[in-house]
Amino acid sequence: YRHSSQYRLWSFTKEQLESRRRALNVKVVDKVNEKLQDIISKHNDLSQEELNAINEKAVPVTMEEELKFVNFFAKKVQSFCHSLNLPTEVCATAISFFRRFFLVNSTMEIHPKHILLASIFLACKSENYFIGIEAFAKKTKSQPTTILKYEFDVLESLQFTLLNHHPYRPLHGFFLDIQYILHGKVDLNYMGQIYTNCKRRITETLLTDVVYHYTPPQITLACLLIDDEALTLKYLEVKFGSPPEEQKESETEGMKREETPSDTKLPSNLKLQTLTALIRECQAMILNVETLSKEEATKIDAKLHYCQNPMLL
Amino acid sequence: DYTKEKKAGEGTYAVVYLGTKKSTGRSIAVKEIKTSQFKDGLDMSALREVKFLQELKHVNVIELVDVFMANDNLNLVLEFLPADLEIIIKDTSIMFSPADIKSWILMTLRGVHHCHRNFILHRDLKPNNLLLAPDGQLKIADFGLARLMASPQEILTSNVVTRWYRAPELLFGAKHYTSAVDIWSVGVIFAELMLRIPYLPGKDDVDQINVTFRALGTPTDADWPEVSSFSNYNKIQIYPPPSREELRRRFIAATENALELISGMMIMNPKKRWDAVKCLQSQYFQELPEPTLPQDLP
Amino acid sequence: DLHKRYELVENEYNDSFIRDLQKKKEYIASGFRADFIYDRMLTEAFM
Repeated sequence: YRHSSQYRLWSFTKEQLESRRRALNVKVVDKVNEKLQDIISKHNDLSQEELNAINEKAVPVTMEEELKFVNFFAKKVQSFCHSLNLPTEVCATAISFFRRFFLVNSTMEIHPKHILLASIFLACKSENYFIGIEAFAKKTKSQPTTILKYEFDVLESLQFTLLNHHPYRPLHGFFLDIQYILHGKVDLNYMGQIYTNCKRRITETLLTDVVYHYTPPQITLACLLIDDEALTLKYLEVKFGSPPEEQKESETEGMKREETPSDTKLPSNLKLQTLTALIRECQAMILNVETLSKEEATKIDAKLHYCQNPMLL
Repeated sequence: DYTKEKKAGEGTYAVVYLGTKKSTGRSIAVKEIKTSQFKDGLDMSALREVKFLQELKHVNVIELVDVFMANDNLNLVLEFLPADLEIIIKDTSIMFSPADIKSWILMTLRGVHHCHRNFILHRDLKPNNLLLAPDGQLKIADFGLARLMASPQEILTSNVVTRWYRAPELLFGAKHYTSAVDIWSVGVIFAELMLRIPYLPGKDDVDQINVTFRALGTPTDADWPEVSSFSNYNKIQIYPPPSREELRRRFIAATENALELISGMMIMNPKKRWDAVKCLQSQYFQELPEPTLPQDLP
Repeated sequence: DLHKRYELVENEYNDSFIRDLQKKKEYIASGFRADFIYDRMLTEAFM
C-alpha cells in the first residue's frame, strides 16, 4: 500500500489537508478579487448602487464553503452513479476523482457541475466499465464535447494516478478472516447482515475526508466498529492482542519461532492499542459528518456565479 | 526537462520518440499519445498504461519516469530500452546458452510475479514486449491491455493476448479467467527461446486452437472439468498429449527440470497451471547452470 | 512481505457468494480460483 499512488500522493494529515485547501482558496480569492477590481476600474460609470451590489454579492467563497460545496456535489456524483446503475467500485472511483480534483482546483475556477460527469466518465473507463461518449452523453442528457473537454483536466489534476483502493475489498477480507479467527463463534447470517450494513456505511465514508487520513482497511474496521463494537474488538483482541503475561512468553517464543518458521500464527508487529485508537479516531470522523442544505448550496452557487460574472449585477 | 530527438516508431495511438531527461542526462523514450484519434477521449490503452505503471516499481517492469500534457497530447516518459527479446531470438548471429535462457525467463517471471501480487494481469506477454536495458535487465512493457484481476462476478473479454501466446481458455472464449493466462504466455516464450522459432504459430484464431492441441494434446473433461462446456469445443480435433519422450525430442537442449517447468506453465487446465511463485521456486532455477548475470547477457 | 498478517484457510470460509460461483460450469471451465479471490481480499484487508 505504501508503494501505491493513493498512499504516496493522496494521503494527508489533517493539518496538511487543511493548509493545502487554504492555500488554494487564498490563491484563487486573490485572483478573483483582482479580476473584480479590474472590472470595476474599467467601468467607471458604475452607479454607487451597482458598486454596492458587486461588493455585496460578488464575494469570493471561503475555504469552508468550498469544501461543503464540493461535498454537496460529490453526493450528486454518487446519486448520478446510482441512477446510471454503475457498479460500486466505479461509483467510488468517480467520487474519489471528483473530490481529489478539488484538492487541486478551486470551485471558483471550475464549477463542480462541469467536473461531475467527466469524473464519472473517466471512472467508467478506468474501472473497465467502458461506456462510449455518445451513449454516456445520451444517458446523462449532456454534450460529448463538454465531458471530453474536462476529461484531461481531471486526469492532469489527478497527476495521472487512477488506481484506487477502496474499503470494499478489505470488508470482504475481514468478513473471511473474522470467520477464521473467531472460529465457530460467529453466526453466519448475522455476519451477512454486518457485511451489508458496513458496505453501505463505507459508501458514505467516501464523501468524507477519512479517505485522505486513513487506509482502506482502517476505514473498514471503523465501519465494523460502528456496526458491532463487541464483535470487532473481540476479533482485534484475538487477532492482534495478547495478554501481558503472555506477551513476554510469546516474545521469547517468537524469537525461537523466528528461527523455526512454522505455520503457526506469527507474532504481528502491530500494536493493538495503536490500531484501536486509530480506528476510534476514524470512527469519530465518520460519525461527525456535516452536510450542506440545498439553500446554503444555492447561496454559495450565487456567490460563485456573480464572482464569475459581476457585470450581471 | 525532456527532449524528443528522434522518432523511434509510430503506432495506432502513439508516436514514440527517443530523447533525454535534461536535468540528469538520462536517455528516455517519450510515448506521445494522440488524443484526437480516439472519439471517446483518452484512449483506453494509454489510460491502462498510465494507471498500472504508476503503481508498479520493479527492476523487471518498465519504469514510468513521468507523465505530462503538452499541446493537448498526453506524454508518457518511459525508461529507454533499446532492444527486446524478439530481436534476440530472430537474430541467429547471436548465440545464446541455456544459462542465458534461464536468466531471461527468471527475470520475466519476477516481473510477472510482481504484477500478479499486485493483482494486475498483463494480458499481452510476448517476446517484443519483453524489453532489454543496456545493463541486461529484462523489463516487461506495454501495459495497454492490462487490467486488475476481476471482481468475482465480473465478465472479462477473451479477446486478449497476441494469438501465438494465447492460453487455451482464451481460445475457448472463457470469461472468468485468471492470471494463469500470463503464465501460459511465458511458457510459450520459454519454448521459443529454446527453439529459436515460434512454438505455436497459428495462422488465425481457429488454426491457433488446432496448432495448440496438435502440439500439446486436446484437453478433456477428465483433466479439465467442464472444458467440453465451451461452445466451440465440439468442433475441435482430438489429439493425444505428447509423451515425455516426445517433449525431450522437441526441446533437446532442455534438462528434465526445464521440461518440468515448461510443462507446468503450459498445463491445459488453468486451475492446475503453475502460478508465478511455483514457477520461481521450481528446481530449474536451483540447478546448474546458474542464470547468466544480466550484464553478461548477449 | 514474508510475514503476511493473515493465513488463507479456504475451507474455513463460509462465503456463499464465492461458493455459488465455484459451482458454475463457465467458472469451472475458465479456471476460476476461489483462493485467488480470497487472497486478494485478504491482501487488501491487511495491506
